[in-house]
Parts: sequence; C-alpha cells; structure tokens
Amino acid sequence: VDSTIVHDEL
Amino acid sequence: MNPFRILGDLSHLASILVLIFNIKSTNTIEGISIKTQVLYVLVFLTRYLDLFSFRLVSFYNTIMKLFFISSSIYVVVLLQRSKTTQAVAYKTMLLTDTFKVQYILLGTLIAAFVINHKFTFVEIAWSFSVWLESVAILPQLFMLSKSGKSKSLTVHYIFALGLYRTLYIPNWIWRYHTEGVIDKIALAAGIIQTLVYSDFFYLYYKKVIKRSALNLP
Repeated sequence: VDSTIVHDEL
Repeated sequence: MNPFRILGDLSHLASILVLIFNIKSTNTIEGISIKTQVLYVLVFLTRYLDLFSFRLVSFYNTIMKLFFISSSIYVVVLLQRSKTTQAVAYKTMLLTDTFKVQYILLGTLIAAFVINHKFTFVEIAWSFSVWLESVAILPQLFMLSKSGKSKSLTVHYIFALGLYRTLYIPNWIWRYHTEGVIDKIALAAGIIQTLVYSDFFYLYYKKVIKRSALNLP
C-alpha cells in the first residue's frame, strides 16, 4: 500500500 | 471544505493580487521586502512537490497550487526587474531589507529534520515549507517597523496574508470536530505565524481605528 501522506490543504 | 478554509485561501489569493496590483499600479516597490517574497517562492516550491507525483488532491487544490507558485515567482521577477526600471528604489530596498534570512532558513531546516511526519524527502520538504511560511513575513515586518511608514496597499497586503493563516486555525478546529483529523505540525506552525502577525494586527487595528477615530466629527 502506498504510504505517502496526502496533504489536502494548501 | 469549510467556510474558514475557503475564506483563508481567498484571503491568501487576495494578498498576492494586492501585492501585484500594488507594484504594477503604483509602479513603485517602496516598502516591499524582496527577501520575504523569495522566501514565499521557496515555501511553495517545497510544499507543492506533490504536483509532480500527479496524485492530485482536487482540481481546486491543483490550480491554487499552480497559481501560488507562478504568482510568487512573478512578484520576485517584478521586483528584480525594478533593478533596471527604478534603480534607486531597488538600491533603497536592498539597503533597508536587512533581515538576516540565514537564521530563518537554518532554523526552519533544523525544525524540518527534527519535526516532520515522515523522514522522507517530500515530507521533510513539506515540513520545512510549513515552518518557513510561519516566519517568512519577518523581513517584511522588520522593514515596515524600521521605516515606520508604508503605503496602505503594503499594509493591506500584510493584513490579508495574516488573515489567511489566522482563518486556518478555526478551519483546523472545524475539521477536528467534523473529521476528527488534525495536522499537528501545520497547527503549531500556523499558531506561530498568527502570533508573528499579532503585533502587526495590533498596529493595523490601531492605525485603522485611529484613522476612523480622527474622522469622527
């Protein structure tokens, strides 16, 4: 599973 | 998406548009710190690396990222160009823009290595960007406090910029209560940034109130 963190804020 | 975050992003957008309008319309760069503008380019370049990973969060998120990167670079280009078009103002800027950014860069780099979500290049860059953004306005505030005066557009620029990150704090509270998630690093840096702006907000508030007080019959 791709464990990169997604930052959904600008 | 909640109203605080939308208002915050729009305030951020507005601040950059005010700055560009400020430089283009008044055709002067007086009172603007190029160091702060270069720091913002660094903030966006290190924060939006995920654009290259093509895992786009949303259309809105992507166009805003592209706008922030391009507009912040455009501001630095405008300021650099004034080296030829208004050499005196450019030299004055360099003489008054004396904040030691080395300390900011070193401090935020150390903070990024020590406090990050994951010890990967992208996450350290993201953390560096968040810490850097919280103090990037310091050269500009330092210049403003030294000169004591400034064009109202510059003051509005700083106010809108401060408002953006301040609005993110209720956004984080809102998201914590609705989604149960919160980014502690972004929250810590956001609080620091709001504190950095707080004395400016106080001055701005006094200046605005004082002016309106003066207008009273």
